[in-house]
Amino acid sequence: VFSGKKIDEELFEELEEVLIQGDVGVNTAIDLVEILRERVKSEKIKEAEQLRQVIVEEIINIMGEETSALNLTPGELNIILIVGVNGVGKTTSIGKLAYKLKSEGKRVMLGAGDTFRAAAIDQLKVWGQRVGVDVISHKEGADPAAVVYDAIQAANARKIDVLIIDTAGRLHTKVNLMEELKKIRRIIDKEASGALKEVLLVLDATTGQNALAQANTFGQAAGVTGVILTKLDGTAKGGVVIGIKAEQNLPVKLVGVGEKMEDLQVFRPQDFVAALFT
Amino acid sequence: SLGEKLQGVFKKLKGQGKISEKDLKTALREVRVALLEADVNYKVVKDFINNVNERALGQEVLESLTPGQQVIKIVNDELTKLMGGFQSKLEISSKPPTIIMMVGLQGSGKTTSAGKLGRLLKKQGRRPLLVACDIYRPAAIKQLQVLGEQLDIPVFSMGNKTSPVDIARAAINHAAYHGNDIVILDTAGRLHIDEALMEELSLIKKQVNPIEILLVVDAMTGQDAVNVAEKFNELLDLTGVVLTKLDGDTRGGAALSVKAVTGKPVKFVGMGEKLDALEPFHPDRMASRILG
Ligand SMILES: Nc1nc2c(ncn2[C@@H]2O[C@H](COP(=O)(O)OP(=O)(O)OP(=O)(O)O)[C@@H](O)[C@H]2O)c(=O)[nH]1
Ligand SMILES: Nc1nc2c(ncn2[C@@H]2O[C@H](COP(=O)(O)OP(=O)(O)OP(=O)(O)O)[C@@H](O)[C@H]2O)c(=O)[nH]1
Ligand SMILES: [Mg+2]
Ligand SMILES: [Mg+2]
Repeated sequence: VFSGKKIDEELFEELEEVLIQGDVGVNTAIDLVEILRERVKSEKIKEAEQLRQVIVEEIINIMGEETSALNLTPGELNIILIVGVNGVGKTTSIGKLAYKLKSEGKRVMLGAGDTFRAAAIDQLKVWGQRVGVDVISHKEGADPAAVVYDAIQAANARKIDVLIIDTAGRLHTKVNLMEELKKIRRIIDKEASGALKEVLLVLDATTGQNALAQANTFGQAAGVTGVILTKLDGTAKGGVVIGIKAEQNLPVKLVGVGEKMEDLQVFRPQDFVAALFT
Repeated sequence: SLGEKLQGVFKKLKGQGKISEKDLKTALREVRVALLEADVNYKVVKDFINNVNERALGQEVLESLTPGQQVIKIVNDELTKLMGGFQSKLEISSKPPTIIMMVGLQGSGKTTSAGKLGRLLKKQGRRPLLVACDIYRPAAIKQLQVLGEQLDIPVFSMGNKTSPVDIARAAINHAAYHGNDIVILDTAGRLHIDEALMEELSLIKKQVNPIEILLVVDAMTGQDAVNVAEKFNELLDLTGVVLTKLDGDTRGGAALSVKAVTGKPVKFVGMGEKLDALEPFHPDRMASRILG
């Protein structure tokens, strides 16, 4: 979009269009293009190609230029709670994350906290088998808080480094389900005080502006510390994470780029921004 | 709300007597922002605003005493018309079994919707058969079997070592032999850009010739909805869409994008995780939801 053009209103419109089509959101896109206009004036920018660098800088400014690592401490139990709306890729991301952490030499265990959805426990158990980690589970229909409690006891007994807890998909608008999530958090804080290091919100890259409401509500209910952005192997850009970082200071920590065990990558802001403009 | 925003825009212009074409453009900019915030696709919004502008000029909004209200009415009417003015029903084959194929991206709600459809058709006195054609996702077959048990609907499966094309063909024979007049094929989620998996869907279609091919779309899908819908429609010639997770607070602009780009009707909406949460699609309700 930058090559060989002159800097005029038409180019700014084109830029706005590219951003909106990447799900950046109309208001964030308008704000970004406005910043661009001001910098063009104040820095007397003449070449359209220079604009690319400017907008990349501005978005990196929001996203942060460093990759955001998982906050894990060696030599003690670390708990990661995985939350998000239905079908975004929580269970699959847990399988991938377990594989990644295990290959880094950590002792990993999974907690089957989705006791509601058909075959959810079976699904997590398959991942446990594939990766070679234990899965703590009860029967379908059990109280998720009870599973979490048992998983923490087992993790302590087996000197686990990282316990990853799966939860049922839930729309952020369902008050009773968000209350259940708060209860799960309370159990973790009570039974393993200080061990909860990450609450990762899984967002689907194909999701539009509703992702902002998801981040907001889950953030308030569960104390989200970071985002896993999945399905970036499709054609969606996941631009909503820019607004989420700007509004709620939530960093993207990991990205899902496929359905296999190895398809989890550390989030790289530079790559993400570059992909927005391809 | 958009209604209030538009009233605001026109209130500012009241002192100037009649409103001009330029004032109308200002008002339509508010509509454009509302639609984009609702996740309607950028290009679909552009075309829609142009159409509304022409119609508004033609309907002498400029001469009206209540231009704001008139613009909203035109926008609402045009949106409802675009969404499909009538509720669309499922096609039933004149020669059973009626074959329904569920397709779509990963996690959109295909398996759950297949169960919901089975339940609906069973309540209508039919004898549906659910078919497990997802041989890839861990415990996908088990998931469908659990739903089948909950609904007392038979599930046909050949495990995950047989190709979905062969499973589909065998399922049709099984249905004929056991007197199932509806066959619902649950397929694996896939990317529209995955050529091999998209080809698999074409092969299933060629093999069993479904009378309904339903694209299952998550109502919170953003701008990418057009890319997905276009590709699936191009390859399979869809007969309809199921819009899921509408029980959330997403505005659901993806519904408009999908309809605009494929011309295919939304036949059902998913309004919850439970198997009774499937409703017919109401274009007018969707239109006002999108406008916000
Ligand atoms: N292409 C692609 N598919 C993915 C990715 N992550 C997950 N999926 C697929 O998305 C679908 C849903 O994944 P799940 O892990 O079941 O999602 P979930 O959030 O646990 O779903 P619920 O528990 O039902 O809310 C599966 O078909 C996964 O294989 C990804 O990064 N890329
Ligand atoms: N709230 C809500 N959840 C839904 C709806 N439809 C499906 N779900 C949930 O969305 C998640 C994904 O549903 P699935 O039926 O597994 O989706 P799928 O398309 O078969 O997924 P893949 O086979 O992995 O591609 C599950 O948690 C379902 O319970 C709906 O209308 N409302
Ligand atoms: Mg899950
Ligand atoms: Mg499925």
